[in-house]
Amino acid sequence: TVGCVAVDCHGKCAAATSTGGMVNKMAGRIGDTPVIGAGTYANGVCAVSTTGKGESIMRGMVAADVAARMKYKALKLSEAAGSVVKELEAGTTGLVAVSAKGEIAMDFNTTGMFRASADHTGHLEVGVW
Amino acid sequence: MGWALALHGGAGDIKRSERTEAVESVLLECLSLGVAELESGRCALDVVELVVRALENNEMFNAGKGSVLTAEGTVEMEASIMDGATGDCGAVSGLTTVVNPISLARLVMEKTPHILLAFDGAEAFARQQGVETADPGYFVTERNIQRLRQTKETQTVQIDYSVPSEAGE
Repeated sequence: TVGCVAVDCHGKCAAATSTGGMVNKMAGRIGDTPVIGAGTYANGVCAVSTTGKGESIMRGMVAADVAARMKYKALKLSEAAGSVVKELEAGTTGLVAVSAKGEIAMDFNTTGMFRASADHTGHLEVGVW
Repeated sequence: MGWALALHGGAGDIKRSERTEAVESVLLECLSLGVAELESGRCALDVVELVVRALENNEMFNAGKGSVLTAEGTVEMEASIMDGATGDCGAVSGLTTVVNPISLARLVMEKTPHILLAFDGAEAFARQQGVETADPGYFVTERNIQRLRQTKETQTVQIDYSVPSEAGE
């Protein structure tokens, strides 16, 4: 699975995710990615793209849950993303997210997640584990 | 307001290897692509589509070219996109020939009254819109053929990066 989230200089957020699914999945199985709110979500507060085991991500409505925790619990992006991933079954989920304020979160409960981020301040990060 | 960008290339049980470094290098290229577009003032929606297209076109990742195989040895690709400013969104599932599923998802968002098109209907929409397509063989890599064989032997289903069960422990 691959994904990207961005907030532009006008504070507008967007999210995109694309995948081939899981190896040896049943033909016809629809994963998390095309389900808006589970694999991909964006609103005026943040944008989120997820990766991992789609069934877990759909049960948790992961991407929308991050946005909801920011909107209704007034959590920072890092707090919302971290708490959502932490509550899911270990080894199932990773996500990248940005907020309309320009914050970045990249959380996962797997061994690793191929990820990269940058922002207007000069921050640049590429990581795996 | 300041811009920000983050991307991923999948999660799982990732082991250190030459491949890992190659993937990191591609991620940095894709990141640089997105950064340049944001710095030039392009909107977030355009940038996320552009970056995901670049990732789909690289066979190192499980999306587009390089998608993993179903139990029947076929590819079934999925993608979705959402504009936070408007709440508009689009998605596709069960694609077998579309080179860049993320762009078809955006067309669903912008050209139809719907959110999700799947399988034959999504393929027909792709033809109608004239998006780039390829024979199913374009998407299949030797590595993914081997992964399917290993996974069938162990009767498992794997996410992007899984430890082969035939390790011999």
